[in-house]
Amino acid sequence: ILGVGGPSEADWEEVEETLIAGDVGAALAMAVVERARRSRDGDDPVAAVRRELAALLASREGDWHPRPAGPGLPAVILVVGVNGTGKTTTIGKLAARYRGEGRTVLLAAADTFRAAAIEQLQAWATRAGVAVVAHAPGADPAAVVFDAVDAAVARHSDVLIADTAGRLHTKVNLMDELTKVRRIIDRRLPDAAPETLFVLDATTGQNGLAQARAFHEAIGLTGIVLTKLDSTAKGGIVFAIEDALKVPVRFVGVGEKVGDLIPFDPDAFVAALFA
Amino acid sequence: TLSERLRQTLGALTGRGRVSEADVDAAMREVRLALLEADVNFKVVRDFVARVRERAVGAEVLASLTAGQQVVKIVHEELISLLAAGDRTFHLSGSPAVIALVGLQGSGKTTSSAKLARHITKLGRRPLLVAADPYRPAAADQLQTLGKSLDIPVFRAPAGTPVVEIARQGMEAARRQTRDVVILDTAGRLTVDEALMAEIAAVASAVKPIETLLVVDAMTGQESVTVAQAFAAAVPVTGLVLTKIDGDARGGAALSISAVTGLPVKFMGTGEKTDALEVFHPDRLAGRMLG
Ligand SMILES: Nc1nc2c(ncn2[C@@H]2O[C@H](COP(=O)(O)OP(=O)(O)OP(=O)(O)O)[C@@H](O)[C@H]2O)c(=O)[nH]1
Ligand SMILES: Nc1nc2c(ncn2[C@@H]2O[C@H](COP(=O)(O)OP(=O)(O)OP(=O)(O)O)[C@@H](O)[C@H]2O)c(=O)[nH]1
Ligand SMILES: [Mg+2]
Ligand SMILES: [Mg+2]
Repeated sequence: ILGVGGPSEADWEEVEETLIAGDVGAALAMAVVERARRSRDGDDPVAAVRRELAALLASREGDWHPRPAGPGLPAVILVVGVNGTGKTTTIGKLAARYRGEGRTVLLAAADTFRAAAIEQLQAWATRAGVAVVAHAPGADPAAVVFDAVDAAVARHSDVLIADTAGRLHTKVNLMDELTKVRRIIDRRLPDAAPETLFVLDATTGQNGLAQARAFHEAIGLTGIVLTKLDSTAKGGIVFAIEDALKVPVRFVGVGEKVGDLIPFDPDAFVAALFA
Repeated sequence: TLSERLRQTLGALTGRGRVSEADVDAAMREVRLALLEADVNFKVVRDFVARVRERAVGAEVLASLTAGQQVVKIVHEELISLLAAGDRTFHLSGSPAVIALVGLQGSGKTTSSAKLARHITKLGRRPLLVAADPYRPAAADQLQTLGKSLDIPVFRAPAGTPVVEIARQGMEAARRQTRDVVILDTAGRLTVDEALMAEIAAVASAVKPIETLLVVDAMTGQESVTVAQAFAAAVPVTGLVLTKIDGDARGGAALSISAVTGLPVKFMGTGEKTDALEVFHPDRLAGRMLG
């Protein structure tokens, strides 16, 4: 129950501060609060701001599933993002999830650069009970993906998930390498429209928007996985990303174990910002 | 950049005498926005802007500077003063000297452990890398591969060895192999994970590191301060390694942590290869934060 005479300036400032503390970003926080003040809930700052935040989130299909590249062809998922965000771990979790749904899964170890990246993915594949296509360390990532697509088609796999090396979006040669990987998939499976998942660490600040934009411009993103939401971070940069790029968060990582992946719940996400 | 924004806000007039109160209000709004955009923690921004405001109000604008440039000069000096605080020396005393790397998942501890091993070798010391992360799949393989590429030995214990025991065995291995520095690579952990925070505290008690470096990703957002305080409460953190500074993240997390805890950045990770480590220089990060 708010005091007589409606919310005070301090009430609005407090809500704005909550957004900033949650990595929503100062500019977006100010814009959201401005809209909230003028909205029909303008007498209840938290409710009004929650409404405006929810409106920023991209519209999403109720229950998303990976789409096959064609009749009898695999669904392809390409997993990308900057270094250390949780791509390889997320792939292990996804592989187990899809296998649990009765699908056949094949993984592609296309991070041929980082020390023990292939071993790490292979360990996850064993844990999830799925196969991996891998070359030697230092091989061309596009060649690994090419072989993996062929293998997935030949084996009638339901889902092919490709792991890629972490890369800072400012590194032109590395972004070009990713564009080449994407071209290989498009060439081999022209109707694949691969699900391209951008993996974002929830502890990331404003740089997350620059990252998402760069990856989106390079290869087109179709989904986001927000990891490490089991930390104290709120992942508030997601609002700016979804608002700017209209790419929906599909899953949330909530731990380091194979089962720690849950579908994104927009209402819970907005509520958690104020928890 | 902050300079450009202040020029737009305050105009390009030079030698206007003293900076007016109205000018200062406008300038402080820009400074606040610039620092928040750079991921400086909002409470740190509040204190920082208050200090800058105090210095800016009535400040004599040097004939050679515009009011905007005068404010930038004050901001730059205050940033440097925060970033230069603390003991930035890298201590390597002890027999063997023990360096522990701790931090959140994926921040760059394993890579930084190898980089530090290379740096320490160049200083003429004989480091031993100890793979004390038994949780992450292929973590020990990762450290071993990096060590092999540098021709630096890596100690790993059999699967199932408790972490404190791995650390102790690593110390014994160093003595046996006459290595005079032990670099302990630990598992990424959340500060809200009581068991893992207790584990790292137990490791520190057991091997008494001379340096406990908190590895922080340059893209870390507002939680940087809470995370650093929690690690500093659990183990005697002596400094920070700020990683992935080769990207375009502004690194406000470092300023935030230094401002609140007094912990200095000692090293910066500037790339994925093992030679991509720089000794910290405050003016490089200050410049970055000004955009
Ligand atoms: N707490 C927590 N940790 C996670 C989560 N997802 C991944 N991690 C951890 O984050 C660290 C990095 O995970 P990786 O899967 O290696 O990340 P990556 O993006 O593949 O890293 P690079 O390939 O080196 O770019 C590991 O310690 C994971 O266990 C999550 O949802 N919660
Ligand atoms: N560009 C860049 N990448 C870095 C830097 N430091 C580490 N990385 C990369 O960041 C990712 C994570 O590094 P790790 O060393 O595995 O991180 P970690 O803290 O040991 O991860 P966990 O053990 O899972 O907590 C890898 O892809 C590294 O190559 C850096 O300074 N610059
Ligand atoms: Mg990986
Ligand atoms: Mg590690």
